[in-house]
Amino acid sequence: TLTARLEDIFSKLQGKGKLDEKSVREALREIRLALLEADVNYRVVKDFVARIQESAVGEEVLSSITPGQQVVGIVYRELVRLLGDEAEPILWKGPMPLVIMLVGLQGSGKTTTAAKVASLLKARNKKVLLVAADVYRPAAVDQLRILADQLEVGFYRMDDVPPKEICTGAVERATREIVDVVILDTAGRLHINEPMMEELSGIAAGVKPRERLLVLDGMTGQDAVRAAQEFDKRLDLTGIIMTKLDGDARGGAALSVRAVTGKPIKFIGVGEKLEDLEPFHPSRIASRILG
Amino acid sequence: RTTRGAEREHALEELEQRLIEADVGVEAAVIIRDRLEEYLRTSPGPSLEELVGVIRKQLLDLMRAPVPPPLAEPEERVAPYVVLIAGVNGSGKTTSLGKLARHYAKEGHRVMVGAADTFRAAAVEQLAIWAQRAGADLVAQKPGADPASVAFDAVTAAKARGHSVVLLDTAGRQHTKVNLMNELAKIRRVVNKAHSGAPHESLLVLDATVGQNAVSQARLFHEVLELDGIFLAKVDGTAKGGVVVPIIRELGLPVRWLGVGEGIDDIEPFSPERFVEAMLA
Ligand SMILES: Nc1nc2c(ncn2[C@@H]2O[C@H](COP(=O)(O)OP(=O)(O)OP(=O)(O)O)[C@@H](O)[C@H]2O)c(=O)[nH]1
Ligand SMILES: Nc1nc2c(ncn2[C@@H]2O[C@H](COP(=O)(O)OP(=O)(O)OP(=O)(O)O)[C@@H](O)[C@H]2O)c(=O)[nH]1
Ligand SMILES: [Mg+2]
Ligand SMILES: [Mg+2]
Repeated sequence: TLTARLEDIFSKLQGKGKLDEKSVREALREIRLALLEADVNYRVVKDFVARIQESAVGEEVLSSITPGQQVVGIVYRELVRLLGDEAEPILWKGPMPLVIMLVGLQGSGKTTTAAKVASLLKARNKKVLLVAADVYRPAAVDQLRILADQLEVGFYRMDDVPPKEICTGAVERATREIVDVVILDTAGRLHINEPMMEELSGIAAGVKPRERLLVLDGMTGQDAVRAAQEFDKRLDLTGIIMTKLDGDARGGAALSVRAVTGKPIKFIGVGEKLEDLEPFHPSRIASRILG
Repeated sequence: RTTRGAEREHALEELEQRLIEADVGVEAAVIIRDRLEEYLRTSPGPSLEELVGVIRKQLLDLMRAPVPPPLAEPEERVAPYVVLIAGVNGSGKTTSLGKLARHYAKEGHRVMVGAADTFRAAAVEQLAIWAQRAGADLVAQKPGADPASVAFDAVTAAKARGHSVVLLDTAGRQHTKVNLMNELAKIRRVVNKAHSGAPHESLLVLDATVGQNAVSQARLFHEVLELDGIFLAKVDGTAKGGVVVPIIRELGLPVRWLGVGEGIDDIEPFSPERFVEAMLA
């Protein structure tokens, strides 16, 4: 473990004096390794380690814990601080219906997450409309319809029209029927696919979603930042949902994406069932990243 | 002399960064960096081209899978040739299976597809569309059916009706969920019962955007299925899929196919040279 590796480095310090520069530098090498192994972005790791160096060197060695534990503590606290506050709430304030738009790369978990969010809001007595705006993937509309039926929430689909029209039509219907929340499930797409990214901007211009959430696979590696930045640039995201954190992925992409976009992680997906959605806890993700 | 040293340090760090950003992982990046430093000691002022050449050679060396490729093509004597597809949630299995179905159909095979994902909403409907596009037949049961039973039916039907290739889709699953991995082991056993020698090929579908967790995925799926290879999907994105380097090194698993898009023909056989070029681009 990282703590054990740091213990070795600091074993010569014997609990007195200050954390010297040489031991701290060695410790930083270990920390850098741990973060890279956890899929934190290379540049984010570089900045992070530089920040730790500043706050660790010259710190008084505490007598109550080992220097290794002390440094882990510094790293952990800095990770939690960077990951942001406890789950930022859904942006309820504003005109109804609240439109939530889910976007992201292929297979990240958008359709399932759309249904999970619907389930969460239904439990809070909100009237929900799930919108099948993915016209490309075979049986995508069926997939969302099945989930909507399971949840007994409203479902909107339209054949032979582009996604933007599906979304504007859905919001019109939601406004007429006094629906509280409209959740738009969009098709997975590459951030480098210009026409598909344009499509998203078009949908956003058409229905002005108050929540624009990136659904990001928790196992994503160094590429997370490239994709997140592009989606953020186009849509000015209001948050991120990280999925598939019920496996053993360390989830370093969370730190990378938060550090680079500054956008809050609002929820995490922890399973395939519709109740497997949890509010984001920076402390838990920090421990996970540190391994 | 010191500016030369600083320049060299900087160049080495840049190259190491590129490798790590390609998801090859720290261990492989360090091995390559060490080799570069060694090269720099013995060769005076190499050009950037030469350095990239050293990296290219290193990567190709690291990717040389010691395991010989298995039945690379379906042979008559084993017909039907059975391929089992597995992987974590959303990696691209169903779409990749569609591409493989099309590939084998174009080569003149009669292809049978088995819808052994009986769990996820509209999984069978999705696969049915791919089978139809590929010109393959489909065996499916009601949602919630036992996946092993569907796999068994598909293989048995293929034997009876003279299909030469069977492709079995399975549900996405996290490799850390023991009961789901046991389910996969059961599918494999049952398929073997239906047709001796089957599955002739077990493929792990990996998403090229996945980071170091792919190594854990490969390890655990390999334990359960004795994988024959990897189908690396979504390489048409910006992720380089470098994680196959540690996987090949550690497990000796060859990459057999690349998924290069969402269309049925967006499939390429793996070429280490082209893959490394794309990684160094
Ligand atoms: N284990 C696990 N699986 C998840 C989670 N979220 C989604 N999934 C699964 O991931 C797979 C892909 O989910 P989808 O909802 O189809 O993903 P998508 O982003 O809509 O995919 P595209 O529309 O093709 O881009 C499915 O098997 C889901 O059940 C999660 O938090 N944990
Ligand atoms: N760009 C790109 N997208 C791909 C590729 N392969 C699959 N996809 C997309 O990835 C998403 C998920 O593909 P699926 O085939 O449903 O993945 P899966 O592994 O079967 O998913 P589950 O069964 O839910 O675990 C879909 O949107 C596909 O179109 C590829 O090579 N390139
Ligand atoms: Mg979807
Ligand atoms: Mg599938």
